[in-house]
Amino acid sequence: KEGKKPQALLHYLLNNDDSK
Amino acid sequence: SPPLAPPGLTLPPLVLEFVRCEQDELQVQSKISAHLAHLQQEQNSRSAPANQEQNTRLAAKQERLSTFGLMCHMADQTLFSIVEWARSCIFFKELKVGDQMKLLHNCWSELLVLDYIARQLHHGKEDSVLLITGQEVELASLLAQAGVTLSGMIQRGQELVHRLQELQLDRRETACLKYLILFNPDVKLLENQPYVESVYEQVNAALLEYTLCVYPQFPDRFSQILLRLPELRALSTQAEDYLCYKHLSGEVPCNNLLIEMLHAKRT
Repeated sequence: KEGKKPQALLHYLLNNDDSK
Repeated sequence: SPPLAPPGLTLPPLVLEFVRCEQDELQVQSKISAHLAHLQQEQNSRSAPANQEQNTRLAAKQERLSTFGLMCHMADQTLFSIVEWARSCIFFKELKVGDQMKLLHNCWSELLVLDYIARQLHHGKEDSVLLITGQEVELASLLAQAGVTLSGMIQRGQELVHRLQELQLDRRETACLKYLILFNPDVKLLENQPYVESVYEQVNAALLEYTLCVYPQFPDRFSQILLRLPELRALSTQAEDYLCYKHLSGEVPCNNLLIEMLHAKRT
């Protein structure tokens, strides 16, 4: 199902050190 | 500016920390304004219909689309700033990314609505609303353009603003509300649920202590503030449903963080 896909953008934002 | 603590009393350090973590409104405003200006520029340069008749017919449709589309982009960009805020928050940083995502998936629309409400409180005008870009929009013209559902939500939002205006909710209390919304202990399948619960309780205690310290003449202020949270949640649920409906009918133009969050909660 489409909903089971990883929530890529939020995951990226929370992991990305550049956005701090 | 918020009132001072009475002589001899100190404000709860947690509340001061929450205020310290608040973002610079002007910085967020200029970032989002620049982003939207860029988007509009791009959209304008792309739309060049072949003949005059087509041009006229398309113009009306595009005008309507672009107003709603702009609002979506605005909400989307506000979400980016909310994620950035959360990342800088005391307590939130201690959680694993999985739990951070679950908390944000649960409360993103409440934080968006609170952000909007807090801006209107600061704006303090009844006949217009202030957007995150700093633009002021007449309420009458907003209601005239919006359909029944959206008008209802705008009016419901204004009622919430009025209630909080009556309470004279201050900046520090608003900051506490954001934490109470973010650290919702009812979120399911958290890896570190006890931690989230303990943060929620600490924030609750700090807000209670703050209201008793700064507004001792209003002993029920704390409960009055908390009573507004279910209203805020109801409004945010309605906003999500509306957005979902718009998305399903293909009217949400941007496939981005906003849509990702919308999908995440509905699965």
